[in-house]
Amino acid sequence: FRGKKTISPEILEELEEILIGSDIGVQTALDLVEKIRQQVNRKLINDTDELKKLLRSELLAILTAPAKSISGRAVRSETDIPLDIRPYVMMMVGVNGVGKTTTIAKLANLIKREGNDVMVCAADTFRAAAADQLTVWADRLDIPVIQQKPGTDPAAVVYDALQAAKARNTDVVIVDTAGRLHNKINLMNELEKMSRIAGREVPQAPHEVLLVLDAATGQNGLEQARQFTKTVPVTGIVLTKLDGTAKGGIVVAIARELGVPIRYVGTGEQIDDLTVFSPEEFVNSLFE
Amino acid sequence: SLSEKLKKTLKTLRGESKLTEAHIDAAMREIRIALLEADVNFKVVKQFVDAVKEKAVGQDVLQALSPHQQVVKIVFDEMQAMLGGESADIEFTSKTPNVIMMVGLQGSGKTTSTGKISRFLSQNRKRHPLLVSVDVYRPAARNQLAVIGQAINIPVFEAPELSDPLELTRAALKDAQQRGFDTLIIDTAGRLHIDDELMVELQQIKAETSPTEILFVADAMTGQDAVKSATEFNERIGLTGVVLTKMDGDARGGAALSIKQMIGKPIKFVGVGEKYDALEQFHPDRIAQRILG
Ligand SMILES: Nc1nc2c(ncn2[C@@H]2O[C@H](COP(=O)(O)OP(=O)(O)OP(=O)(O)O)[C@@H](O)[C@H]2O)c(=O)[nH]1
Ligand SMILES: Nc1nc2c(ncn2[C@@H]2O[C@H](COP(=O)(O)OP(=O)(O)OP(=O)(O)O)[C@@H](O)[C@H]2O)c(=O)[nH]1
Ligand SMILES: [Mg+2]
Ligand SMILES: [Mg+2]
Repeated sequence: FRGKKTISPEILEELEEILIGSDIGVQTALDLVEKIRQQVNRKLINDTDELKKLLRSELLAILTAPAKSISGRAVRSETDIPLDIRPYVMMMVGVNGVGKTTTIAKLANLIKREGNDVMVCAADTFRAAAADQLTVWADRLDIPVIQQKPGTDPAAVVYDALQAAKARNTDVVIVDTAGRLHNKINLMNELEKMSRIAGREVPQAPHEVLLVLDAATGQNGLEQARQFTKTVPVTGIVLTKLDGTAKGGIVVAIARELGVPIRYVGTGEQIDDLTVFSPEEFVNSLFE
Repeated sequence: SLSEKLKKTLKTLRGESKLTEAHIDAAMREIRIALLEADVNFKVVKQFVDAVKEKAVGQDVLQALSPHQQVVKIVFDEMQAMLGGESADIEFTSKTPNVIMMVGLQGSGKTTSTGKISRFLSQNRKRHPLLVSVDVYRPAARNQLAVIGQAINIPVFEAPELSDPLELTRAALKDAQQRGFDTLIIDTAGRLHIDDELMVELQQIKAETSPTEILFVADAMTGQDAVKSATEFNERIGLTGVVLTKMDGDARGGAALSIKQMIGKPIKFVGVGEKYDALEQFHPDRIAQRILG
């Protein structure tokens, strides 16, 4: 796709492979290629520059629609945290190993740098050394961490953190949850209970629920998003590990079907490796 | 399901005596879409569809099966053959200790699988494993393995004063030799296949320990990227097998076929849960069934 070329069937086949290879999904890829094929046949698109332009605008339309439709409640980035809600409660959810705990550290760092008092809540009371992992990050950032011994009901740790936050007038509380597969009903119920307890202790909590997705996830990412959004009030997505070779195309299918905005992108394992999602950069990288 | 889609596509085959190319082409379109939706890599889908087409075209329409059942059988058999093949057991030699390296991308399940596999080898293969984590990067990574070791009653080599993966490796190997452990499982840090420095680190650990097994731990819900990471790890480090984790999810698991077909190494274990007994041996027929939906 480098340089301006006329559009041949081979180019369209190559385009289909690039789109499928990015995990945007077969149907979406075939639909986009078909749309382009029709425009080519009607001579509305005559070279690859025009093709790329159309493709970009189609993808951008899908990716920017959710942010436009979700007004009011959710924030665009850590710089938008409403000052009148205290504590502002954020919860990180998602399946196992996607980067929830690491993302919390990165986000806490950004929020603290904005001048807020941040506290993290180690509500993963199941996995080996989960609280230890979050505590290492919290100590590095010099922020308080609320934890209980392994096996404690995670909702009880959420409760403790919110009581502590209210007592200390903390600005923001970020709750870490255990990784869980969305097809495990008892684990999804546990998550729903944590959210409900938060709402009982702080009006409207959790104010922000971020679903963390690994950029290398295939079509199952769509099912993950469906189930998590049914269980808790997901307000945004964090797409992690985009520093790898995976393109994270599944967020296109998720934006299209569920209208959840993509808030942040994880680009590494260090504290600064988190940026606000840019639809333009994301679409450009699909073709790199 | 694929079977229902093929039934529709092939209903005009009734009364014919052979599976014609036109019919097979229509069926292959359905199969291609089904496999892509199951996350099989598009290059592997091409190879698979070509292989199936070759077996199907010109075949006599069998009396016992309807045409779509016959195609489904060819597809299922081909997928099972591609997934299975060589021995999927851990290989042991008379060396002491036999070293097993656990490698893979971040978050795939290496540390948890280290626990599961050591427990399996101890209980089912009468081995005496020692575990060591050389993940000096991830916060509390070594703690995590220590906690797991406690939970399953398998010893974990610890040297908190060491912060270099290679020094840790040497010390653990020495300890295993001196204390008579016949197996040493090395849990390595998650890394990107494009991180040159960290891939070299794995080569150094391999050179230091001459492992009998290097297992690539891969997440079953990985999409098209599975081929890239598995191929790169295999080319740069050399893999002896694959562990497919989180199969207790509802991902179709096409990554299994992608990885097996591209690197040709056997899938030795399947992770089916977060607890340390949630480990199964690989059954190609079950995975084939799941991928085909
Ligand atoms: N390369 C890269 N690695 C990441 C990124 N985000 C997280 N990781 C790594 O992914 C691994 C898993 O991260 P965690 O934060 O423990 O993931 P988690 O979702 O909390 O995992 P569980 O709590 O076990 O479900 C760690 O090795 C992280 O360093 C990212 O954006 N890029
Ligand atoms: N449901 C399920 N979860 C699993 C399975 N295997 C591992 N996990 C979970 O996946 C998450 C990541 O597992 P780890 O063992 O920390 O992964 P890792 O590869 O060592 O991660 P890094 O060292 O950061 O690269 C944890 O929450 C595990 O409990 C599995 O087979 N099924
Ligand atoms: Mg975590
Ligand atoms: Mg690990």
